[in-house]
Amino acid sequence: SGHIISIVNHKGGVGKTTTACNLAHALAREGKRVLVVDMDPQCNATSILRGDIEARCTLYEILDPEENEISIENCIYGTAYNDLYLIHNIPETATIEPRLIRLMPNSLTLLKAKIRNYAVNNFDFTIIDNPPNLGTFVICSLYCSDFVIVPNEAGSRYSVDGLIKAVNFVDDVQKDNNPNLRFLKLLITKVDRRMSVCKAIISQIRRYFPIEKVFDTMIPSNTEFQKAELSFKTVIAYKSNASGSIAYQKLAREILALLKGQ
Amino acid sequence: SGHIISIVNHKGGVGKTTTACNLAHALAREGKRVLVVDMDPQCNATSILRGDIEARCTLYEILDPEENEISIENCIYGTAYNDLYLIHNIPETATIEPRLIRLMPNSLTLLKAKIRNYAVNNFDFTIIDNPPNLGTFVICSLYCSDFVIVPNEAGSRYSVDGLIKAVNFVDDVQKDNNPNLRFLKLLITKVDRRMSVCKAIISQIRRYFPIEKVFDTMIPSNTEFQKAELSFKTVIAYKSNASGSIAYQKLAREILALLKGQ
Ligand SMILES: Nc1ncnc2c1ncn2[C@@H]1O[C@H](COP(=O)(O)OP(=O)(O)OP(=O)(O)O)[C@@H](O)[C@H]1O
Ligand SMILES: Nc1ncnc2c1ncn2[C@@H]1O[C@H](COP(=O)(O)OP(=O)(O)OP(=O)(O)O)[C@@H](O)[C@H]1O
Ligand SMILES: [Mg+2]
Ligand SMILES: [Mg+2]
Repeated sequence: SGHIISIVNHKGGVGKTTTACNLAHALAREGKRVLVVDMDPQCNATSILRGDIEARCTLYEILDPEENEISIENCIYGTAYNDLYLIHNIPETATIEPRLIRLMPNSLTLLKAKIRNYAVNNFDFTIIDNPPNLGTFVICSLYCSDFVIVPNEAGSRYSVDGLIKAVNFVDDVQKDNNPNLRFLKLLITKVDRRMSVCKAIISQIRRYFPIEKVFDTMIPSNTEFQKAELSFKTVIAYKSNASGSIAYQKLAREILALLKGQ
Repeated sequence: SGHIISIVNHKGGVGKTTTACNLAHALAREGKRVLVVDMDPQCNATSILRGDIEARCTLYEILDPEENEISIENCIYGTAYNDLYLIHNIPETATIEPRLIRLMPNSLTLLKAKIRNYAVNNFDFTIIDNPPNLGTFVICSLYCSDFVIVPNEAGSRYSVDGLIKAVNFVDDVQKDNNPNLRFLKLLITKVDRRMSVCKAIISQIRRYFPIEKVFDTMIPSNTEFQKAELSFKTVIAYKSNASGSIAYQKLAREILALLKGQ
């Protein structure tokens, strides 16, 4: 059955959405059936992956505590890419968070209750893009997930602080609520070999984390990512031989090898 | 009396903390008395500006709805920089948010009630660094503020989406709750002239926003920012003649000219 992977880092701008969309696209090109869940009310992943149709049913309906009629199949839409599907988000979902907080702890299992069975039975991979915090939406994602990937911006010390908090947070959720949850590995993104800061941060990460907890694949800093974002495409669709595209395809193969047989 | 400026953008990683710390340092070097409030539970601004002492009283005590004995003077600490003061934050402040939500709308005026009078009477400028969302902490900041600056990453279309949401949000708060609140201007950050995406984004911003709503000063992309962050310093302290330092000092002078006589 399929795996559910959450992309998490409290620090903003480290490449969570870029990783979710491009890793998902790369896995789909490897012949896997992939679902992306846009759990961030910023809706950045939705803006990249949505097709031309307006989704009638989104994450808003799934997370609305008073909505019980929703069939999950109606919330899953195709994208421009083969074998890649999306649960859209809308900015209004942010207004649901206070209601989820008032209904805690029961509300924290809502995402899991509504999508997990359908996702693991119909998709090889489900990738959840999360907002830049460790709040209610992220907790819902972690209750629903099997694995967590933490992206880490190579040039940013703040993102290493975010990484440590994220790993500790995953441990807490695993102990208290979701014993299946595992921190998979951390992913070093925006690597610019010329920058001395990147070398310093990467060596800090390698000192702090055992080697098997860091993906071999690192994602280079590459302006094709921003150009792809401007044209509402994944970098793989925008320029498949760009260094960024090659890196995410390599990451997809590294994950497939890692999870083989699980 | 002094001005209170909030730095806001839902999008993560656009340079909110970098702007808050460096603009504050630049204003202090212009002879102004400046207070930074770290409203983000990531505590990135605190990690840059804190002196050697552990703060006994932080934002946690200020925002705790059950705490009424706090005297604001005890929460204001000096930094390594002359005329620059800080209200520290700690990660535990994030746990207060559910309580603030349950006590809404009264809780939204907590920050204003506890710090505004002291801040405007004792500091020329108070700069509030905010988390990457438009949630409860940001609303508290906007209720307390006179002006809002929205940083915008030149290479990121997502950050333009964040900009538009932030400006609309400020309008709502101004109409409903804080008639004094004004969107000051947007600040274009991480400008790399070689990148075609930056040119495309900047021209998109200039089409969408009237020229008087965009700071003349733009902040260049400069690795000295990341090196400074790694040594827990503002870029002005790390290398005062770096292009990034010069830009924030120019921004400080542009703001002083703009607010002269207000
Ligand atoms: N490897 C890379 N090289 C260059 N630019 C990149 C790279 N990865 C991401 N970016 C750019 O950096 C910006 C931040 O990335 P992204 O939005 O994916 O981060 P995020 O962690 O999802 O942000 P948020 O915290 O707001 O959700 C985007 O504009 C993106 O195009
Ligand atoms: N002009 C610049 N040139 C190069 N790097 C920059 C620049 N401004 C900021 N940075 C770097 O970009 C990263 C993001 O900046 P910063 O943390 O200030 O953004 P933020 O909006 O506060 O993020 P968050 O949303 O997590 O609060 C940091 O590592 C910082 O050092
Ligand atoms: Mg994102
Ligand atoms: Mg910040």
